[in-house]
Amino acid sequence: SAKTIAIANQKGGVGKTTTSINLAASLAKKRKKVLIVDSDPQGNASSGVGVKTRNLEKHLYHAYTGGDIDLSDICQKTSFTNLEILPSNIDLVAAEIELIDVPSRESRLKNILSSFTDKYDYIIIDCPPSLGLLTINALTASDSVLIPMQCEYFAMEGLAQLINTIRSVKKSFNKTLFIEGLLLTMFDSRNNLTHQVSDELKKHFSKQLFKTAIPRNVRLSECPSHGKTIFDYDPKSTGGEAYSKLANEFLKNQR
Amino acid sequence: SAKTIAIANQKGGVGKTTTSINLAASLAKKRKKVLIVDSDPQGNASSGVGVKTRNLEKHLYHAYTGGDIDLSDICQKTSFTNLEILPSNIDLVAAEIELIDVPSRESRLKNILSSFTDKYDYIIIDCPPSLGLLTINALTASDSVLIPMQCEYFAMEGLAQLINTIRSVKKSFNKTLFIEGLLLTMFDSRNNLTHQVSDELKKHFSKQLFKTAIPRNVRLSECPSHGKTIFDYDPKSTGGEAYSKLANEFLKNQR
Ligand SMILES: Nc1ncnc2c1ncn2[C@@H]1O[C@H](COP(=O)(O)OP(=O)(O)OP(=O)(O)O)[C@@H](O)[C@H]1O
Ligand SMILES: Nc1ncnc2c1ncn2[C@@H]1O[C@H](COP(=O)(O)OP(=O)(O)OP(=O)(O)O)[C@@H](O)[C@H]1O
Ligand SMILES: [Mg+2]
Ligand SMILES: [Mg+2]
Repeated sequence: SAKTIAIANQKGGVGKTTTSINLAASLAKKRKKVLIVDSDPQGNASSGVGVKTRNLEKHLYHAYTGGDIDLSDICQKTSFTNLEILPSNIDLVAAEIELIDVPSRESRLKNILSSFTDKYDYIIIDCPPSLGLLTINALTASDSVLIPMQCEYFAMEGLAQLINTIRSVKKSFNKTLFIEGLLLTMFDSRNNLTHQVSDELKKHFSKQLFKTAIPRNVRLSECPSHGKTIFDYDPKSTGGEAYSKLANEFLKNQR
Repeated sequence: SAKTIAIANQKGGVGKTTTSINLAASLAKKRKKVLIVDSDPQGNASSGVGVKTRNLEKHLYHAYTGGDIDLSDICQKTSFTNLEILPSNIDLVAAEIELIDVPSRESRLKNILSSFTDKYDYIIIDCPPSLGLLTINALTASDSVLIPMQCEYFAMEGLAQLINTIRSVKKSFNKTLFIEGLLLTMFDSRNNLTHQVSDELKKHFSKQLFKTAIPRNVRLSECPSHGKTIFDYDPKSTGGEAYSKLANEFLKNQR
């Protein structure tokens, strides 16, 4: 059954969606069957792989709240072989409010995904920039969590809080949850602050820091407007090479 | 009484906090009395002006939920003349859940700030990266909303949703709410995508787009780690000059 990884960090704009799409695509390129679960009401992972989020008939909100709708066709194929998506749009905002009074509200996503785990090798969950119920559900449904980190002051500030939240989900809802790794994103080797923050992370999280860092590369921010992954848009770019290297390092760590 | 402006955009990492702090500081430098309200549980605006958010005795969460605590000393002075802050920390996350069942939950912040408006010329509210109750409260409490925009595809995607939310708050809770302006942030004139997106915004929002754009400038991301505004850290930087120009344009628009 599939290994499930949450891509989470409540700090906004650190590269959660870019990492979800391109790590998933890189694994799919290496012939793994991969599902991206878009757990962010912004629907960026969905539109980033070409889904028209406005006119979606079935999406994650329906799975969270939907009684006995047929879930079998909720996952969509993408233009990328071996890569599928469970899409979302802004309606998902309502799920967070509607879940408040539901018993075992933290494990709704885990139950939804249990019917999919046999179809895929990996399930990657893109989280919103918050530590609310949607992220808690993703952490409860996952085997591990990958933390994208910008080398900036505000991003460092939130890390302790994120680690606390992971620990409390592990204690209360998901005993086997662990940190897959911290991934440095938008890494700019010419900038002092980048080195100060990355040195700090190496000091405190050396075992959990991926050796691969993702450089700042404009090609990564261009590809979603074409609904393409970096591997369809510009595989030889520094961004494309980095996500390919990350997938290799990730797969090596699985052994 | 004070003019209140919400700095809002549900897209993460677009420069909401950086704009809240440095626009507020630039107005304070021009002898306006300014209060920053940190309405984001990440507490970045608070720590960015030097507040130690971990050991805060009184902060915004207490005002949202606190019975009859004395609010008179909840606002703290900063090291910057004429600039004060109503701080926050992660406890504020609980306010969003506790407000769900409270009548007129959308106007809690408006009521809190009503006791402050006589002390300040401007109140700037930094919003979290979401369209939940904390942001709805900020929009209900504000005269206008300033929208920081990165020139990137995902940031454009969310704009229609943000405008919809502003319209529905205007209709239901705050009849006089208007858009103060769209502010281009992290503007990199060498990059094609930046020009494509900014041309698109000029086409559809020409009247609401600030003429001032904030360039990408590493000095802006360095100053929060020293608890300083850009005007104490490096006023002559391109980032400092841009926020000073923005304040001039903003004040001119008030006439
Ligand atoms: N390595 C990179 N180089 C250049 N641009 C990048 C890189 N990674 C991401 N971006 C761009 O930076 C912006 C933020 O990235 P992204 O949207 O993936 O972050 P996020 O953490 O998912 O944001 P949110 O918190 O809103 O969900 C996007 O416009 C994206 O295209
Ligand atoms: N013009 C700029 N040039 C360079 N770096 C910037 C600029 N504006 C902001 N930054 C940096 O980019 C990151 C994102 O900015 P900021 O935290 O202000 O955005 P935000 O919208 O408040 O994020 P969130 O959605 O998490 O609240 C921060 O690390 C900040 O220091
Ligand atoms: Mg995202
Ligand atoms: Mg912020």
